[in-house]
Amino acid sequence: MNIFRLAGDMTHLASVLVLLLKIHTIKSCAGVSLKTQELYAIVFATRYLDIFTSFYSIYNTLMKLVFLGSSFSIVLYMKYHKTVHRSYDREQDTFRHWFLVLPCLLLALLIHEKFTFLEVLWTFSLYLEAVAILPQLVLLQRTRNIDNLTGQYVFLLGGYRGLYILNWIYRYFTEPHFVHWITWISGLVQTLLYADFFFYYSQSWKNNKKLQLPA
Amino acid sequence: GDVASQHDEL
Repeated sequence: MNIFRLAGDMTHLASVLVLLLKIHTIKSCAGVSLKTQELYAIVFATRYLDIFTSFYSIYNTLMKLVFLGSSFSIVLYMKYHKTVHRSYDREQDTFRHWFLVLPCLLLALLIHEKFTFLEVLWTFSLYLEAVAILPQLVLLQRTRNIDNLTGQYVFLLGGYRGLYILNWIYRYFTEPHFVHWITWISGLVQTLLYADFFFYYSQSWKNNKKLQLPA
Repeated sequence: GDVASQHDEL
């Protein structure tokens, strides 16, 4: 565990906490894409099946449980909690997210490190995570008023991806045989998707203005 | 890498 990896995980954790804070405390999910949250729930459910087969550390297992639990509870909150559900921007959140799932599955069947059930699902989760933020970014662009918590949530998620890239660079130079092209390329693609958002986020921060994305 | 360290990331 290096400092970039730890900082990345903590940023990821912070993003989930910010979102849960918004939903649980303010009872609002305005500006939050249910499509993206559903995709994340699938990502974690398919990636963390190895909880049952391999043990790395208490930290590793605990974090997996936290990400699984939080992603599913966010989806359930948004779908079934009366007050939270009422604040959902259903008309704006129209990205056809199920169309992302099948290509990712096919790609995982074609390009993977090992052809085993768990490995293909793990690879599928990497591909799907890379594009899972798209419905959220589209929704942000359509939402006139982006509140601070939603902006911070996406900012922290993007930050987590950026820190993971630093972690891979660090590991590549410090650990022999640490080469994972599939993880790196899908991680890079995912981080690049945030580039535009980061630009406008930093602009609004610099000018001390509310975050607004151009349509 | 060996299998044990394969998926130690989240």
